[in-house]
Amino acid sequence: YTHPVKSIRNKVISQLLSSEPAPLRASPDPVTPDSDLKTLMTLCDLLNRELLVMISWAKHIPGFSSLSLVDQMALLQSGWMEALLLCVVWRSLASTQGLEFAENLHLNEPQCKNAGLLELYTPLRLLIDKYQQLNISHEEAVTLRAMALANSDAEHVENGDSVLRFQDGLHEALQDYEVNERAAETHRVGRLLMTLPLLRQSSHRAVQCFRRLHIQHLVPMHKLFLEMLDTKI
Amino acid sequence: KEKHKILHRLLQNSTSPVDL
Repeated sequence: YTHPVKSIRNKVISQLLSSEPAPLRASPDPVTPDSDLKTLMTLCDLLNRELLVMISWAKHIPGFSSLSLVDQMALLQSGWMEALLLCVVWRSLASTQGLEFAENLHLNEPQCKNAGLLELYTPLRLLIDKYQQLNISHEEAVTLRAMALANSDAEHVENGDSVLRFQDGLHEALQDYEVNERAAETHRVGRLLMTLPLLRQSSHRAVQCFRRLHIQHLVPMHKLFLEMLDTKI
Repeated sequence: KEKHKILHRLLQNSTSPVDL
C-alpha cells in the first residue's frame, strides 16, 4: 500500500507560481558616484519596473481577468504597494537584517535611514520577522500577495459580488493548500491572514514616504509610479 | 480613466509578466 500521491497543488496556486515573474535587478547608473540620492534613484527606477511587471502579473491571477476593467483598476490602485512590498519581504526572508529590494540592491537600516526610508524599514522588518517565524512557503507568499490585492478595500468597486468571488477563490486555494500541506497547523490560515494589517500599514507608510520624496523634488520618478502614488493620496 | 491612463493602457495590452 503506497501513500496516496500528494494532491497536486491546487490549480490557483500552481497558476500563481507559474506566472511568477523572474526577480528584477537594480540598474544603478554606473557614472553617478554612490550617494543616498543615487540609492533612491536606483530604488525608484527598480520599483517602477516592478510595478509594470506586477500589473501584468495581476492579470494572470485566477479570477482577476473576469473582473470589469474598472474593478481591475480599482484593486490595483489600492493594493499595488502592498503587492510590491510583499515581493520585497519575500526576497528579504533570507537576511537577518536589512531589506533586499533586488539581488543587487540590499539596504541595511543606516542606508534606509540616510535615504529617508526609515519609516518603511521598521514595519517591513517586523513583517519579515513574522514570516520568518511562520516559515512561510513560496506558495503561501504568492497567494497572500494575490489576496492583498483582492482585499485592498478599493473605494470605487463597480461589482462587489464579483470582487467577493475573486477573494473567495483565493481564500479557498489557501485553505486547500494548508489542509494538504500543513494539516497539523490548524491556525495557520488565520496566522497568515493576521499579518495583512501590518502589510497595509507598511504600504501606507511607503506611499507617504515616496510622496514626501516626490514633493520635496528629491528624486525623479517615472510617470507610472507617480500615477499610482497619486491614486493613493 | 483619464487620470490613470497608463494603468488603463497596461491592463488592456496583453504582455505576459514572464515576457516583461
